[in-house]
Amino acid sequence: LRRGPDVDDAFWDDLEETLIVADMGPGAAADIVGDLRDVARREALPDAAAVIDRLVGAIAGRMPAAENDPLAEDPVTVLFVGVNGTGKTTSVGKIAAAASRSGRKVLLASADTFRAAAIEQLRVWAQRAEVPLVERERGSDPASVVYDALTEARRVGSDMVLVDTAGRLHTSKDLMEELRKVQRVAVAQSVHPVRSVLVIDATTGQNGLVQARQFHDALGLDGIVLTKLDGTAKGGIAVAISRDLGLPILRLGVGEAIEDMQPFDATEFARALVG
Amino acid sequence: NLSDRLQGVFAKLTGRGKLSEADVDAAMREVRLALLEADVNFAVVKEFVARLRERAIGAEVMKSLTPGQQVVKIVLEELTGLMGGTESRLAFSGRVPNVVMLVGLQGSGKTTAAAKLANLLRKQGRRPMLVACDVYRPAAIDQLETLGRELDIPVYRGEGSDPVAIARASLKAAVADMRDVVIVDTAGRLHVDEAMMDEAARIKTAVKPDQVLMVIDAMTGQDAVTAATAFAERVDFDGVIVSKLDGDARGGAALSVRSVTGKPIKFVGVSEKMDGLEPFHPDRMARRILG
Ligand SMILES: Nc1nc2c(ncn2[C@@H]2O[C@H](COP(=O)(O)OP(=O)(O)OP(=O)(O)O)[C@@H](O)[C@H]2O)c(=O)[nH]1
Ligand SMILES: Nc1nc2c(ncn2[C@@H]2O[C@H](COP(=O)(O)OP(=O)(O)OP(=O)(O)O)[C@@H](O)[C@H]2O)c(=O)[nH]1
Ligand SMILES: [Mg+2]
Ligand SMILES: [Mg+2]
Repeated sequence: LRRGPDVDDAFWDDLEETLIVADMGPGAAADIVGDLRDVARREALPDAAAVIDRLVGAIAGRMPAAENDPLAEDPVTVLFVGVNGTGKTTSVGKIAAAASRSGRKVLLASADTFRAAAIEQLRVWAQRAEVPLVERERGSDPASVVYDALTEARRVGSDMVLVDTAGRLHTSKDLMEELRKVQRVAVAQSVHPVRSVLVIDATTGQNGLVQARQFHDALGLDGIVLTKLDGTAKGGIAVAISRDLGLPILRLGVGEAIEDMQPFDATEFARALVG
Repeated sequence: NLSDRLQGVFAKLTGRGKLSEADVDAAMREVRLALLEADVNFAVVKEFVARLRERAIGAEVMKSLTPGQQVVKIVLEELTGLMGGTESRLAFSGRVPNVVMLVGLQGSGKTTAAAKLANLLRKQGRRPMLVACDVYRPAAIDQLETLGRELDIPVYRGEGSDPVAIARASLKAAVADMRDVVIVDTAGRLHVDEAMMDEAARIKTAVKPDQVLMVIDAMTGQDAVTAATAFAERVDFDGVIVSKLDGDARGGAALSVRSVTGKPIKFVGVSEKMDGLEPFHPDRMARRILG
C-alpha cells in the first residue's frame, strides 16, 4: 500500500487492490472503499494515515467479538470441523496443550477414522500436550468414537473434550450427514455443552465463504479458527465469514509447533491485513 | 453466472444499435468481478480485461446481434488459451530410476497425490516406489506407508531424519529393488521459510528429478501466485497438480499460477481415493472458472 500522504484516485485504487489481494472479495472491497471515501469527504480526513486508521477500524468492526469463547468455556465439548488439510488436527493439539497447561482437564477424541494415519497423527499431539486420547480402529464409525470419548470423559471427570473430525468437502452430502450424526451423538452423550468450530486455512479464497455457510447450515457453528497466518496470505475471507455468519474468530494458527496458536484481536488482525 | 450478468448488461441495448464505450465498460466490470470472485489473481485479471477490451471493441462483438453471448464466447476462448494445453504426460529421461518430486504448501494434498501418482504410473506399466521425505509432520511417514501398503507399492523411509540423505539413499534402494521410478513426497513448507525452501532445493539437487510437481489446492485465493512464484524461483518446478477439484471452488488459482509462472497443469485431484487423479482439461477448467 502506497504510503504517500495524498489521498488521490491512485490511493483509493491501491486500497481496493490491497483488500482484494488480501482475499476480502471484490464486492466487500468495493463497499468498504466506497464507504470510506464518503467518510473521508464528509469528515475531511487530513491524510492517508488518517484514512488507513479508519479503514482498520472499519474492518475490525465487521468481525463480532466472541461473547462466549467456546475454547474458554468450562465445561465444554468442542467439535473441530472443516474441509481437507486446513489444520484441524494440528489446531486440536495446540489448543489441548494450552488448555491443559492452564489447568483444564482435557480429553481428545480421534473421530477421523477415515484418513491414513489420522489417528496416529493425533496420538502424537496428545502425547505432546500430555492429555489422554480416546480412539478406535480406523474404519469405525466416528460417532462411536465420540460416544466412547464422552463416556470416558464422564468417568475421569474431564471438563474439556476436543473432537478431531475428518476433513470433508461441504459438497459431499454423505460426509456432511456423517458430521451431523457425530454432532447428534455428541449432544446426546455429553454432559457438557457441545460447540462446533470451523477450522479454515488463511490461504483460502472466496470458496471459504461457501464452505462456512454449508458447515454452519449443517451444524450451527460457534466460532472459527484461522490457520497458517505465518505465511503470506492475509486470511481476508475470514472477515466475510465472520461478518456474514456472525461468527467470532477464536484463535489464529501461526505455525506448526505446539505453541503456535494466538488469541484473536480484531484491530491487530485488520492492521496486518491492510499491511 | 457471467453469461446472465452480461445478458443483463447488454439487454438494454436491443434496438439501440451500436455498443457505446459505457456499455463496454459495464461489460468489462462484470467480467472483472466474475474473475476476482473466482479467485483469479488481481494482476492477471487486470491484464486479461485489458486484452478483452481490445477484442470487445472489435467487429466480432460490435456487429453481433448477441453481444453478451459474444463476449462470453471470447472470455472462454481467452481463458482456455491461458490455461495451456493438455500436457498430462510426464516427461522422463532414460536414467534409472526416474524421479518425481512433489512440493507445495502445508495441507495442499502432496502425500495423497504421491500415492495417486504411484498408482497411475503402475497402471502405465512402471515399477514405482514412494519415498517418505517428510520427517516433520507427526505420522507423515506412517501416512505414506499406509497408502503404499493399501496400493501394494513399496515405500522407502530411509534411516535418520535428513530428508536430503533419505532422498539420495532411495535411489540406490530403488535400483536394488528394481523400481524404475521414485516419487518423493516432501514436507509442506512456506515459501517464506528460508531454511525449508533451501532444503527443498537441496533435495532436488541430490536426486535431480525428471519432474518436480507443485501441488496446489484448488480453493487457494490470491496467495497462490505469491507462493508459486517463490517456489519457481527458489526450487523451480516443471508442472502443477491442482488438488481437491471435487469441491466447488471455481479454481482461479490454477489459471493464475499457469498464467504467471508458465508451468503446465499436469493433473487434477478429484477425490481422496487412490484413483482420484485425472488428466487436466483446460477447456473444462476455463468453464469452471467462469462459473
Ligand atoms: N505453517 C503452518 N502450517 C500449519 C498450521 N496449522 C497446520 N499446519 C500444517 O498444515 C498441514 C495440515 O494440518 P492438519 O492438522 O493435518 O490438517 P487437517 O485439517 O487435520 O487435515 P485433514 O484431517 O487431512 O483434513 C500440516 O502440515 C500442519 O503442520 C499453521 O498455523 N501454520
Ligand atoms: N476431496 C479431496 N481431498 C483431497 C484431495 N487430495 C488430498 N485430499 C485430502 O486433503 C488432505 C490433505 O492431504 P495430504 O496429502 O495430507 O496433504 P499434504 O500436502 O501432504 O499435507 P502436508 O504434508 O501436511 O503439507 C487429506 O485429508 C487428503 O485426503 C483431492 O483431490 N480431493
Ligand atoms: Mg486431520
Ligand atoms: Mg504430506
